[in-house]
Amino acid sequence: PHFIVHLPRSNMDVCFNIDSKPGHILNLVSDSGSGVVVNSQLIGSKRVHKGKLNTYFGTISVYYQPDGVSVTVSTSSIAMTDGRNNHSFTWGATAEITQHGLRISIVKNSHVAITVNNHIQVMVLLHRVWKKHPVNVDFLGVYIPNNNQYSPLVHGLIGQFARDPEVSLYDIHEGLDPLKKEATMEVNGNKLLVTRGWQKDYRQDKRRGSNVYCWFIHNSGKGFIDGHYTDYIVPDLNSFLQMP
Amino acid sequence: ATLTSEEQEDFEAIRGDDITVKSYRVESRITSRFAHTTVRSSVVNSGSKAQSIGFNVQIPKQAFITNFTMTVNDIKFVGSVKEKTVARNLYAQARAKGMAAGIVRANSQDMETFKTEVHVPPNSLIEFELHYQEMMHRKLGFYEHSLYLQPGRLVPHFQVDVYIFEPNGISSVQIPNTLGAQFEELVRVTQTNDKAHVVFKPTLQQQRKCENCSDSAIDGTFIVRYDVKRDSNSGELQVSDGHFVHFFAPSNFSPLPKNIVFVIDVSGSMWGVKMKQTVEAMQAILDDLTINDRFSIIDFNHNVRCWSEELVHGSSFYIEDAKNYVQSIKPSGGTNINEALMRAVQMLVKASNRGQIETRSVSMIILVSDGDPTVGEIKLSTIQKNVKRAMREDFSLFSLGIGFDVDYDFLERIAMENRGMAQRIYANHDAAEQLRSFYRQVSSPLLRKIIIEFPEDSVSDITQNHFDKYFSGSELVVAGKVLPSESNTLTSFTTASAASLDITLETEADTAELDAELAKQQHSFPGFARQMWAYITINQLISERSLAPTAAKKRKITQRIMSLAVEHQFVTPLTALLVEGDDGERLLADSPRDPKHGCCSVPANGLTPSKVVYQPPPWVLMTTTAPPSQVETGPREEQIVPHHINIVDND
Repeated sequence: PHFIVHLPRSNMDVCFNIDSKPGHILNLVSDSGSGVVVNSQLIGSKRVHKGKLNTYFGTISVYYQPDGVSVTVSTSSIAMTDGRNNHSFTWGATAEITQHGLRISIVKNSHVAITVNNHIQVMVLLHRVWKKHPVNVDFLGVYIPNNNQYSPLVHGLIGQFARDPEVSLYDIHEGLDPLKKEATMEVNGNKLLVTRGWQKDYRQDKRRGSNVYCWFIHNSGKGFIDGHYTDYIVPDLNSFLQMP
Repeated sequence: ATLTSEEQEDFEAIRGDDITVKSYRVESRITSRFAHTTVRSSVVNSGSKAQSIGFNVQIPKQAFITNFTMTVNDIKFVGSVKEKTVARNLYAQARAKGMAAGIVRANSQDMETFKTEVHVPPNSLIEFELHYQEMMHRKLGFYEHSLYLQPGRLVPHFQVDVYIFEPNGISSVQIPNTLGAQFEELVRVTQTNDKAHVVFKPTLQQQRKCENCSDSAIDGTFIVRYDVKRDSNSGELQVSDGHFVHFFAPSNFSPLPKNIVFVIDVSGSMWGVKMKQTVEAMQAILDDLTINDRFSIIDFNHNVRCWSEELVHGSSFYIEDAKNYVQSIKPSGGTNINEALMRAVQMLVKASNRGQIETRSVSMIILVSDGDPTVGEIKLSTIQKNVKRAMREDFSLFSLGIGFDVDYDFLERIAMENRGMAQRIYANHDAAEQLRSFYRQVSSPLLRKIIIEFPEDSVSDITQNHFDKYFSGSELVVAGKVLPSESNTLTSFTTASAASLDITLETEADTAELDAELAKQQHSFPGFARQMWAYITINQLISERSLAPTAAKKRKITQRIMSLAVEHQFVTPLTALLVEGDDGERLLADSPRDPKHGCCSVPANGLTPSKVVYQPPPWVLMTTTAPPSQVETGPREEQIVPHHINIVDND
C-alpha cells in the first residue's frame, strides 16, 4: 500500500510504500489513551505480476476498547461486533448505524465513515475491480483526517504523525528520472534522500483519483517513520501497538 | 384442451361410459412474491346419459379468487366480482326467473374448496377455468407456493407449470417430495438467475396408482419453495405500473434477547394427544432458549399456576427443570384464559419494573389454548379489553389455537391488538411440529421498531409501514402508489433498532426499469405491484374492520374494502363472484366462513355461513354437496348477530 502523510506545519505531503506479506496486519493508529485502534490487514493480488506480488488493504478494523466495539470493513462487508452481538452490512446499501458513541455511515458501493465519540474519524473507500481481472483484486483505501483528537499516547504508522514532525528539505536537484526531482530531507534527526513524485487521493474521484504531489521516502518509510515498518505488524485486528 | 396425438390415444383408451377429464392444467405465475394461479379443466360426458360433472379446486385460504369462467358446449359463463349485496340481488333476480345455480366454497384447514357441479347432457364438453391470486409470505427463510392437486381421475393431459420471476434473482428453488415416491423424478426445474420454471407433467401411465389401476395417484399438495437473492440488508424496492413494493428481509444481525412467558392451557379438553404434542413441542422449544433469554411457564385450567413466579435465565438448569415440570402436567378442569393472561402480563411488568428486562430485548407472551374460556371472565370482549389495558407497548402476545373448538378469531384479535400474531394448530396433524415451527418463526427477533418511510410527495396510499418487530427468516412488505414526479428514482428510508445499535438504511429504485424488464418476460405477471398493493391494503382493512371501535368507522372501512375489491376483482368476505351466461343465467360464489367452533361463539365478521341456492335451468344444473337441510329455498335474510362487534352494512 501507498501512504501519504500531510504535514500541516511544513505544508508538505510525504509518501512511502510498505510492501509486506498478504495476511500481515499493520497498525495505523494505536491510541491507548482514548482506547482507539485502527489496523489494516493486507491482501495480495491474484498472482505475481512483473516479478512482484502487490499487496493492498483488504480489511480495515476500527476498535473502540471502552465499549468493546469493533468495526471490520472488508471489500465484501462491514461487520460490527461488541463481543456479544454481531451485525453485518453489505456495500450494497446506504446505511447509518449508531451504537452509543460510535457512528458508521455507509454510502452504497462507495465508502464508509466510522466516527468514534465525534472526535476520531476514519474513512474507508472501496475500490472494486473487474471480477475476472487476471491480477487485480478489490481493495480498500483508508483516509484519516489530521484534526482527529487523539490522546498524547497515540502512535502507529499514521497515528505518530498527529505530532507534526519538524521537516527540512534542501538540495533539491534533478534526479535520474528528469520528471522526478530529488532532495535531502531532515526529519527526526535523520537525513534522507527523497524523490519528488505523486500519489493518488481517490476521495473526490474514485475512478481516476486526484494527484497529490509528495516527497517519496524509500525503503518502506525508513527514517521517516519511527523504527522499522515491521514494528507495526500486530497479531490481530484489535491489537494495540506494543512499542518498546 | 387440444391434446397431442399421444394424449388423444390415451383419451380414447380411458374414454368409457363415464365422465372423462381430457385435460387438467394448473399454471402459476409468480412475480416478486405475488402469484396468479389458473386452474383449467376440460371434461367430457362420454356416457349416454346426462350426468353431473364436478370441478373442485382447493385454494389456499389467504388467496383471493379473481375469476371463474365455465364453458358448457360452447356456451360461456363469465365471472365478475361485485359487491356482495349487488351480486346477491342480481342472483336473486335470476333465481326468481329460474335462471340461477350455485357454487360452493367451503373451508378445510389451511385450504378452502371451490366446488362446482354441472349436470350435462351426453357428449357434452365442459371447460372450467378458475383464477386466484395470493401473496407469498416468507417464513423460516422461504416462500412456499402450494397447489393442491386432486384431479380425481386419470387425465391424458395433466400439467402443472410454476413460473417464478424475481427481479433481484432467485437463490434457491426446492420441490419437496410431497406427492409420493413415484413422482419424485418427474418434476423438472429450470432455473436462471432471475427466473425459474417448474414443470410437473406425468403421463397417464405415470398417474396410475399401480400398473393396471384406473385410479389416479395424484392426490396431495404440490409445493414449490424458493427464496430470493438479497445483496444488502436495506431491502428491495420495486416499482411497476405506478405502484411500489418494498421488501425488507435483512439477515446478519444478532438476535435480540427474549423475555417469554409461555401460557399453556391444561384444561380437560387438552387431555390425550393434544397435551402429548404440546409437551413434545415445549421440550424442543425450551431447548432453543439461550442464556440471554428469560422465561417462565404458566399453566392454567380453572386455576392458574406458575412454574416460576419470576422470569429466569435460559440456563441449562432452569431449562431442565421447566421440561420436567411440563412433562408432569396432567390436563383437567375448565379454562380460565383471562386470569392466566393477566398473570403473564403481571410477570413481565414486575420484571420490567425491577429492571430485569433489557431495554432492547423483546418481551412476549405465547398463549397455547384449545378452547373458549369457561371459568372466571368468559366474555371474550372483556378479556380482550383486560389484556389490552394491562399490556405495555413493549410486550406482545402470540396466540396458538389448537383444533376447532377454540374461537380462533378471538385469539387472532387479541394477538393483533397486542403486536403479535396468531396461528391455528391442527390437532389432527403433527401438532408438535406445527407448534415448534411457529415458535421457530418468532424465536429470532432481529429488529424492533421498524419504520419504512418515503420522501414527502413521492408516494401515497401506503400500506402499514411501522412494524413492532422483525423476525429472522420472515419479510416485511410495504406497498403504495408512486406519485408522478420528474425524478426517475424512488427512495425509501428504513429505521430500526437492533441489539445494541440503531440503523437507518436507504434504498433506491428506478421507476421505469422493472416495467421494461417485465415487458420482456413471457411468463411474468406484469400487474403484480398493483394487485399486491390492493391485496395488502384489503387484508389490512379487513383486520382494521374487525377492531373498529365505532359503527361509522366500520362502515367507512367496509366501503373502502368493497370498492377496492371490485376495482381489483378480488372475491373477499365483502364481495362475491357473479358468473353470468349469455342468456342471463347466473351463479354466485360467496366467500366461505371459518368452520363453526364451540357452542356459543360466532364468526368474528358476523357473517352467516354461506349457503347455496339453486334453481336448475332446463339443461344445466349446478348443485351443491351441502346437506339438503342447509340448502335454502327462499331469500336469505336472517343474520346471526354477534354480541361483541358493531353491526353495520353487510354484517
